[in-house]
Amino acid sequence: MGWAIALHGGAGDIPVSLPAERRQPREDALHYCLQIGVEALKAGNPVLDVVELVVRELENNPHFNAGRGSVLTCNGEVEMEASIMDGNTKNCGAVSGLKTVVNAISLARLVMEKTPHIYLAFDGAEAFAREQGVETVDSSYFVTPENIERLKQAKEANRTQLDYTEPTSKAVNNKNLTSNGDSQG
Amino acid sequence: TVGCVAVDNDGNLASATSTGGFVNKMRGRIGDTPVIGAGTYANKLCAVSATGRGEAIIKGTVARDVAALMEFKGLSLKDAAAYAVDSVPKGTAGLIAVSATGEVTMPFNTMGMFRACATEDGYEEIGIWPD
Repeated sequence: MGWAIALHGGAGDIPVSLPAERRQPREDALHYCLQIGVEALKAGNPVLDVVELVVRELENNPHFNAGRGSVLTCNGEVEMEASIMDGNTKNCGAVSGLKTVVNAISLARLVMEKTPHIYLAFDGAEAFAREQGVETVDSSYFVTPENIERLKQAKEANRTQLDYTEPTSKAVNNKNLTSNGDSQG
Repeated sequence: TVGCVAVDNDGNLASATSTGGFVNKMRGRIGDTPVIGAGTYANKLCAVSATGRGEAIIKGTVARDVAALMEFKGLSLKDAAAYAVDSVPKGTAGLIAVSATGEVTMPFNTMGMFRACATEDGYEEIGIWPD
């Protein structure tokens, strides 16, 4: 028995030809967040604190689809969601439909620890965030130029896209659509 | 989507997941991330965080299935996670998981998954595509 940690920054149709300028920042962020988690475990921090800490770092990085860098709905807005769970107690908390909360994962933990519920969504979750005094910002903080472009392309193709679908022309997008409507990039 | 799972030296486990969903989703759409047992789960055996197409992960109860396969069928973490990921349509899911005994696994059936892990014995891995 010993400590262990794993983290992810999303799955999808990530082409092997992914340009270095798009790959390297994400690899660097993974390395950075892994080291943060390892150090926290070595320091004896509670494991729930460790996973929250690491996910907060990932949320704050615009290269990942969570927090800053969240992809956009068909209306060009962010609707973020998060959840956290403690294995010993099976206590858990979850949030959906957030538009202004900087770190959704921390609000999910507050749902777990400060309410009799396990899941708050949309207006109720936003109101709870303000009650708890968590950091909120104008929703423009979460929107990146890359995700504006991705939404434009998805709308042109009339399709949804998983994480990391490569930007392609409308014609190529249509060629690569699968039967369930996902662009495979 | 991003996620983290961890186990400490005493076997305490936790899981966390956060996401913006997917591009051009309808307003009000809820994915697997906040649905406990779908994209996030932890008990005394393992901790799991999933990523991919939320609808497939919800229908497959992917995260809970990993724990259930360990609990009821006695599978190892690696085998349980592989089974759960193989049980949903190709191209829709990936997950990271750790067990109470310090095992780590990171299977996916998509083209790639940004992932990283480390264990107390010095093993460290950062990857995107299959080995």
